[in-house]
Amino acid sequence: TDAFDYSTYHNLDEINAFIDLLVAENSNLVSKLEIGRSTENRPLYVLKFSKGGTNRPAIWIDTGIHSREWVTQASGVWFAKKIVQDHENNEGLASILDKMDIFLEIVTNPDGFVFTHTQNRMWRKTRSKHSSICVGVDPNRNWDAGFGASGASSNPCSETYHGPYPNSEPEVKAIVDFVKSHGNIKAFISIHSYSQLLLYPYGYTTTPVPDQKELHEISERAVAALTSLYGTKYEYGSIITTIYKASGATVDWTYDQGIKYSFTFELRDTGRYGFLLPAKQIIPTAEETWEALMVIMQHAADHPY
Amino acid sequence: TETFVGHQVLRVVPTTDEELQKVQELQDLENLQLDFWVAPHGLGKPVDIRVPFASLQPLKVHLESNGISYSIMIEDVQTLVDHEKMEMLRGRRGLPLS
Repeated sequence: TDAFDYSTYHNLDEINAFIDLLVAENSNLVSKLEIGRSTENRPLYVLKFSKGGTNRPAIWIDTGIHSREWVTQASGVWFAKKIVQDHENNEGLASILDKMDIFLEIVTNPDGFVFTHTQNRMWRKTRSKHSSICVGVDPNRNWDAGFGASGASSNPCSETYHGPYPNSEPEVKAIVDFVKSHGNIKAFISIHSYSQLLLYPYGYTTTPVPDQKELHEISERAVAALTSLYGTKYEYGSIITTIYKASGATVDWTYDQGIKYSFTFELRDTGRYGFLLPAKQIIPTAEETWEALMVIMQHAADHPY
Repeated sequence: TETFVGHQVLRVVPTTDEELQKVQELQDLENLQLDFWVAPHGLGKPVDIRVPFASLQPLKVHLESNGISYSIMIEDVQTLVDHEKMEMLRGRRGLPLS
């Protein structure tokens, strides 16, 4: 995987081949789990980075839940390699992995991702068929947290269609089941693009989370670390106060499951490309995001609960 | 395959509550087939909208008649999509597929 080109976008087959190669090269640290199957029966692969032990406290990171946000899956590939590269020589990461496992789902919406490569580059949702007129559900509105409230759409043709019922999407249900069966996840970070935001719950209500103060303080430090690399400006805060009301969102559900350190990133475009971020920005985007991730992961490792 | 020839991405920055309201109302105009890349989320915050070619004129007239200024963030979406595809092909040194 040293020869893998991290500075270009890749399709699903290439990312899955990368995953297999990374596991083969580092079987002492990395393993590949299949946590379920998508609507179109594609495997949902999660990389597990562990120094041993069973059911240790863990950190979850996912990218690509909205398929057109290509810089996120590409960043996920870079994160996977970074963890392998640094797991021994970087005190921060080594100390985190001494205490916690890291789970990384790079292509969280494989059906949508393949569709962006083959049929429609702008596809965002899953490819489920719950309606006769339109395809797909917004997988970031399908979680059982404020599900169906305002901040999502009941129109199957809308980009924010919440689906017929919570966890109707197998891509979402697979993570729900994994989180519940693991039972010891302490930080959950779901990565989107674009608009340079670091967000924490809630999105479905203006009621502040009990841990708001701590999450805001972590966000402040994480954003400072991110911005220090290339000057990329971020805003941070709760979903509902920073952007808009969003119901059925991932991190609202994970927080309500007791996973205190629940965050959503909206990565760059700092310019005028939107979802069509030039590939030459993949590595700087991944590098700056990694700085923020390290702050969150280090805090979780240093503050067990 | 869906093509985006002639599609533009307009950037609207609502500066008053009234403008924000007008932009939010656009989300309900299904016939325009607008794709909100960044949804309305506050005064002074950019709203990015991918507009199919057929909707460009009516939308621009609508914005201008309501005094809402906008800029063209992407002149032609297909051009960027084509460039991205070309870069992928060029970059594909290929990993041995497992």
